[in-house]
Amino acid sequence: TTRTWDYLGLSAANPKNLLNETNMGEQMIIGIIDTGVWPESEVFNDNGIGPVPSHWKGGCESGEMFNSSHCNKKLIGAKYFINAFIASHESFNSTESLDFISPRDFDGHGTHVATIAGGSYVPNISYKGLAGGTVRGGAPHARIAMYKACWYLDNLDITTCSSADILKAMDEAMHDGVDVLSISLGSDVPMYPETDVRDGITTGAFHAVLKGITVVCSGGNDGPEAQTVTNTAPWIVTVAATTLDRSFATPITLGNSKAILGQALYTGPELGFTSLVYPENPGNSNESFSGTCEFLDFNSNRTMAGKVVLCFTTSPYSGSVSRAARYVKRAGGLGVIIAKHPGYALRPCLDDFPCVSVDYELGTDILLYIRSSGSPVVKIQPSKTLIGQPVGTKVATFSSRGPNSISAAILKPDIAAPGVSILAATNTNTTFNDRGFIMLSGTSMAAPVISGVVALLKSLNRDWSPAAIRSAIVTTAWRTDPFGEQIFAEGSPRKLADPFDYGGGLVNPEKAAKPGLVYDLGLEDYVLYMCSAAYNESSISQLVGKGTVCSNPKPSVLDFNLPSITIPNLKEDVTLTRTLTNVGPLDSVYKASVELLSGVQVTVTPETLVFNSTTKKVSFKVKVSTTHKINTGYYFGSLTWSDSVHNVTIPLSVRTQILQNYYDEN
Amino acid sequence: SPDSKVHIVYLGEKQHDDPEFVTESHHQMLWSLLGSKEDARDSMVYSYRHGFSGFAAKLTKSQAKKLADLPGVVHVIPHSFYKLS
Repeated sequence: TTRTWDYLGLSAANPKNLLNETNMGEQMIIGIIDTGVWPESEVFNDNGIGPVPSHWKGGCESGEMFNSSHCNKKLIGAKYFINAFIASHESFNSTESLDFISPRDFDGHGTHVATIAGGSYVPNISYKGLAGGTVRGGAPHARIAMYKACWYLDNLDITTCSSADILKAMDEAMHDGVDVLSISLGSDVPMYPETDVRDGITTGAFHAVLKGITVVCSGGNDGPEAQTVTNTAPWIVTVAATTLDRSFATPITLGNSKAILGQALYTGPELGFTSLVYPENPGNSNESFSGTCEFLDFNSNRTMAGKVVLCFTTSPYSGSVSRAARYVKRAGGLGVIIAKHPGYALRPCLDDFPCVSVDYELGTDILLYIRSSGSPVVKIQPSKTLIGQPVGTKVATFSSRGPNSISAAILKPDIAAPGVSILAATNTNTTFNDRGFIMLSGTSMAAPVISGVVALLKSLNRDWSPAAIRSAIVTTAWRTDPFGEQIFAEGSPRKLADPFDYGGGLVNPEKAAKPGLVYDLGLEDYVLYMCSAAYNESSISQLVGKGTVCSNPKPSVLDFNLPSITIPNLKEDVTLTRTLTNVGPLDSVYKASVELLSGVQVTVTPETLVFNSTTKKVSFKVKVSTTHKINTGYYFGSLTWSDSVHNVTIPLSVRTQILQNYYDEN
Repeated sequence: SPDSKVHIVYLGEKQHDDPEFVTESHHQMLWSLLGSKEDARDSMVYSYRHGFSGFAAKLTKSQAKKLADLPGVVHVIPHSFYKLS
């Protein structure tokens, strides 16, 4: 977070900004359902923070190595829910387990997430000199309430969360009076329908949203493949992860003086010119050789001892890097250079062993040098933090992608936020932590960025519904990076980002504070959605707590008043309706403009919307037709309403399907 | 019993504002299914009573099926597991 808020333009530096106007979210309570909290961390200091908001009705539960004195005016709530976890894991032994049977955070994930959402200012923090700056949350004076529902299962060495425990945590959070619920947890694809209680988060979120609580969830880390996004209910804010404009350049100098910048979190001493090898059979040996990172242990120690080893891998996982480093180190090697696709989290290697990543192009340059030189050598210098241009912003490889596999017409993810190499607090026994701080990557880290921003927006606009807040974030998002450069989406191949990668785009907090117009949703809209999704009337009636009859013919999901238009199966002309609510100056006139989609015609009626003291809501129609003669992929465009001060932009995503419900290989 | 698993019994929006009353109704529902107050207490894992109505309980498949058929019950579903993102 030492870069996140400056990058997003949410820094206390600018005099008139969202942070100062909301007193940094001081009246807001952010509920977090996760692995618990490390209360001694400085990010939970409550210096300069006023009394606990009057609407708080929660508490601070005692337990193993945790008692109510660990709470303060920052960390105002801490509870834990383990009944279902224990009922399902007979092998779990509460007294033997490494985990704490209390709100205390054994894993470190919960503490990291809480920091990003609402951590207090902690200056002069870095990871061993890298990513230095002030750690803080999006809403530095907001209060944190931790609901621990995720537990470490010692015999399987995994951390997992029962939906029954999560639901109880959500039920308590609704009672306690949180304003935002931040949930960096995900289920596996394929998923269950939204109101199916199998997806506990989704069902609990429905009731939370109806109570005015915005629920922000991570979109999942199963990218870059399409249709992998999770937490896809239309009432949830689903978050994708981007990089920051920050990287950790690590100079590699070859014996022929060619200088290469790889990526690493290498904070050890410079490794002077050292023999460089790519393990391959020179032709006259009967030893085994492998230059594949995962199989470096096939090589004899002699091949790697005292050298820096180059290897190639097709795996995007950081595990392949650490495994390669382990093999080389065990053989007496001095460093490893991994040529890989852009991928997952950058991780340091154990004991500061030099492990540097490059892409295939640079890896091949190094390989050609090795093969053309009689005695190839290389020097590796410690990593340096690069900030700002020319470091570009990308949607992270791992960030799960749309379309929404349950209901393609509901655009998911909604929004993107930085979630790569984020420095924040953790507990002090996590591997690789530096004095209680660590860099982590994932949509787990991106979601609390949005939760912090939501806390500020809600603080400024108490009467906005969760849907209005989501709309404000989506319609004002950057579709470029904050400096106007296009955002690429990592994957093979890398491509320009589209709504299925980053929803409305990269969150722009200052603009979201004054969106001008919002696409709001009330109970009747959610009922429309469930009727359109063919949920039976009795279930819907139970959910909303009153008799509900769906209109006949049943409504179209395309008319669900989302801040996006997604048509997965366009054939005949389609006309859909949207309704805008004025949250800006009373007397406003907005004009429509459409960013065209190839081969798709879009007509907006009327083209001008007039708002005044008596007209706060206006509806309009959008007619969409295709000129394509084949089943196409998605084309993307946008629809913007502008009064020359506010631009209210929603993404348009249209796929022509002349032949419906049809799949082919081409 | 060994083949009872944690299930979530989802009843939708609360029908009453008093949480104690809501929880008591959950115990009643379970008691009528299991036949004794002790069994109901042993089976109950959670009562959801603030934001919505429902409960989590250790049930066999046949008990879950019987509950699902009761009026006012939206779903009875085995609980599932989430991972950190």
